[in-house]
Amino acid sequence: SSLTPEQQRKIEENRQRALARRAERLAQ
Amino acid sequence: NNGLNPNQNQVLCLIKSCPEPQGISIQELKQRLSGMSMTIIRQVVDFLSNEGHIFSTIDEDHFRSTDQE
Repeated sequence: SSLTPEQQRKIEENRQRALARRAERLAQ
Repeated sequence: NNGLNPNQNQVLCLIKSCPEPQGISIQELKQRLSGMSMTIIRQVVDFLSNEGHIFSTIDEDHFRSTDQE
């Protein structure tokens, strides 16, 4: 099943947010 | 040692192993982890999300790992 551009955009947005959260946790 | 407990490692490992762009669904996690209750799976998924190990994709029931790709 292929994703719509909107779904792809949302996934990338969530991924970036999670990466920022991970970096934050590692810095603590 | 990555600081995760066995349940957390098991769930993270399954999420990482899924090649789908939308990730793995919570229902699929439950099927694969027959020994783990849905309550525990949800707790683990919440923890891993808060720690930035995983993120939700097309809805709140599909997850991917930030380690992938």
